[in-house]
Amino acid sequence: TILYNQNSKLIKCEDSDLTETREISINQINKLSAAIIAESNPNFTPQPNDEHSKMIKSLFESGLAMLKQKKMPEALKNIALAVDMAQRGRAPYEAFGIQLQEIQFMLRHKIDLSLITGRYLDALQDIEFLMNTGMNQADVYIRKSDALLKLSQFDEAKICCERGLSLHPNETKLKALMLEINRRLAEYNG
Amino acid sequence: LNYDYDETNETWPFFLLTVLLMIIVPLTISQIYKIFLQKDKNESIEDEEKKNILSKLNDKYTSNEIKEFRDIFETKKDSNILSWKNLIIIIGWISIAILIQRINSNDAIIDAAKGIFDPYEILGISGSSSEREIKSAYRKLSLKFHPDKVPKDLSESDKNMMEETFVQITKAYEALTDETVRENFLKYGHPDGPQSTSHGIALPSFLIDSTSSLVLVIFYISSFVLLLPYFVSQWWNKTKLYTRNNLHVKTAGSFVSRLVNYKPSQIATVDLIINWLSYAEEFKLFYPDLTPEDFENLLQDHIHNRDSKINGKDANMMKFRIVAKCHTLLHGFLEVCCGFRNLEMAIVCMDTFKCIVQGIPMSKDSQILQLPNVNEEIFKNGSIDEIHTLGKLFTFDNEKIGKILGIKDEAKLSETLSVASNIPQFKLLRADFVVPGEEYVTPSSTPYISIKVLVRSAKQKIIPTEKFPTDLLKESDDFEDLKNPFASMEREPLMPTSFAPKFPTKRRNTWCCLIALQKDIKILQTPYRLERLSLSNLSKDLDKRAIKELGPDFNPEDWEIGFIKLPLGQQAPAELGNIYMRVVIKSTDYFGADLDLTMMMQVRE
Amino acid sequence: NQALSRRYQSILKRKEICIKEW
Repeated sequence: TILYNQNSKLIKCEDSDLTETREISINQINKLSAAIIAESNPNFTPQPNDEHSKMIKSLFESGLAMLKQKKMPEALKNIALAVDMAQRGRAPYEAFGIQLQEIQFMLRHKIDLSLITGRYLDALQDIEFLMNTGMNQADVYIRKSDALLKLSQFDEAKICCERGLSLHPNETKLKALMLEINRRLAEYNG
Repeated sequence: LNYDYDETNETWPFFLLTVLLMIIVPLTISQIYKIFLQKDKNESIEDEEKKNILSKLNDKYTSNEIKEFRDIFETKKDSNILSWKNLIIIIGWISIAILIQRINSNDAIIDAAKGIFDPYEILGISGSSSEREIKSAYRKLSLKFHPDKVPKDLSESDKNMMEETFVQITKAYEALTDETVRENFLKYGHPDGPQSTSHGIALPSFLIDSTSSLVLVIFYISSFVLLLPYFVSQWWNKTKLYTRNNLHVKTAGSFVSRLVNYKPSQIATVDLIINWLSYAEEFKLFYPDLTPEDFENLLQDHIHNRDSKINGKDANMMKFRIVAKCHTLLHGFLEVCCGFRNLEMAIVCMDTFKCIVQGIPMSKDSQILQLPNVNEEIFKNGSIDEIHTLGKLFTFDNEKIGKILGIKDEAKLSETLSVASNIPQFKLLRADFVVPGEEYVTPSSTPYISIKVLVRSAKQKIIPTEKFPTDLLKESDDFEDLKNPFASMEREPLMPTSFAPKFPTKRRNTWCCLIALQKDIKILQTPYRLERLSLSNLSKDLDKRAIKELGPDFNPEDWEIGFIKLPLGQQAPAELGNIYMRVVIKSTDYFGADLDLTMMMQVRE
Repeated sequence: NQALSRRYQSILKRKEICIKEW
């Protein structure tokens, strides 16, 4: 049974019937309905909200500015904030294609900054997120192999590099990375 | 129209005899064969165990508790002398003897046998006599028995007897020579044509007497209504309840539902798999009173080397039973993963297997911690640079290794080093897609994967592929091998008993081979289990070769090259191009014994 | 969007697991 609360306009499920997938679906429905109800404009279109976009853009651009000034950690912070805002701040019914592109674009910068500032695990997580969204370009694999190498995960780095090479067989940077990974692996195994 | 039962007990003994012989003779032959064959097999296994150092050390390091467990739970090999089968055989032969005796003492049967017309016997010649011999026998006998030649002073009855005999002889001769008579004889068994025949039922009449008929009816009813359904239902339940991999149907269902609901954002870990395993129906059937949480705790205790207690009572025996069952469960789970084409999950499943077999948690130091006598604290706090692999460990001399691992006792150190140097590792020499008899992989052909590896010890230095001449790495051109390329794998020796003292039963290492497409990292087919591979490179003059290799004395012929052939379940694509596949070969028992490579299939005209 | 958001939220948890495993 699903219970509907008239006041909060949210649905709930009996604890005994609650499974993980049901919980996810119920949270999803609640979030969507709350977002639609909160929307004051009766003629809303699924275009991205201008205010949100402006805020996100300003944060991102300030990050880029700091990058130019070589203030890496601050740049990273700002861009991370921009990404976070894009994720949490936007209403869920705004156009997915645009949200995805925006996030992918910003994440690429965030990843590079993370790698430069030595935050390899963060970079790895973001790279894996990007790959989950379908980005298969060679430079994604280059960055992932590099991150894994820096994290001393040589077996994983080799697997990633081999995959990158099978999708982009002529990528020289990947070939160079492969040599480096093999060298480190040989050392690791004595 | 009228069928009589066997009043004179002439026919039913033969019927019963035939039935008994049909059952007892094959049974006896198979038992004798089994007894002698089993003896040979047992002897060869024992010999092998004595020679293999890992088996010996495995025995040495197995705790007494586990040995106790094995005594209780391992099915004893049926004593070959006393068993139900042997009893049945003995009873069967006794019954046969009794029956034969009865037949021989039954006058009615003997009389009937006398009535059988045997021309060869009458003429006194063997069954394979030639025509000339038949003619000469006839002439001799007819001279003796011809009414005109018979001596005159014989009595009337004697004369009649002689006459009868003469008639028989003539009939016999004609049966063998004259066309029509011969035809009669062959058709009806008697030269005079069809004799009187009677048809009846070869069952004794006492069976249908009033009292015994009741017993018979009861017997029929009970067997059809009670026994038959009982046995059929037992058999049906057994087949229905367990899958092809010996996994309980409910367990398989639980694994499937876990994988269906698995979120891709979740990272698969060994702890997750152990949690899933704890819901297995097999565990519930063993110990209906325990919860999945209890089972999970038992498994985690095993991995973290803790004593188990449930409700304050010692639970180690339960733990061993649960752990031993994991072998079947994990193989079943691996098949389910392959069904869902989930490579990541399959790899974690194999890692879980290793953790359970060796009884250690998954960590970057697992390769070292799987060795016996290692002092974990000293090892982890050691100041020497990063040592996580067996290969790295062997770059130090023995004394240094002792310090690194925290082993002070010389004998213990030597045993630890034996184990470490006998764990088989792979060095990849060559990997190809091969179509038997062809030079390339052509469109829509059926290639198989052929991997040449050097099975080596971590103690030996890596030998680069270039040191091996290409003809040692070539596919065999032998016709038999082209017809069935996988037959050569069956000729390899079975893997010896593994070093796994914490695992409740003795086991052998296997490698599970997974093949996936690099394009979408999805598994292509069910896993291939590699159970046979020669480990001769590890045992043959280990130390001597460790010095010889890479120097000017290096002889590639000293080393045995392992051929691993993996059948591909699908054909090559119809279009030309390149396809990349990843082959993952993971050991069930040892850390550091795996192989992970990417291969390219070039489809050409 | 929801799926993307869930995947993004799981990053923290994934990081924890990586740290523990590695």
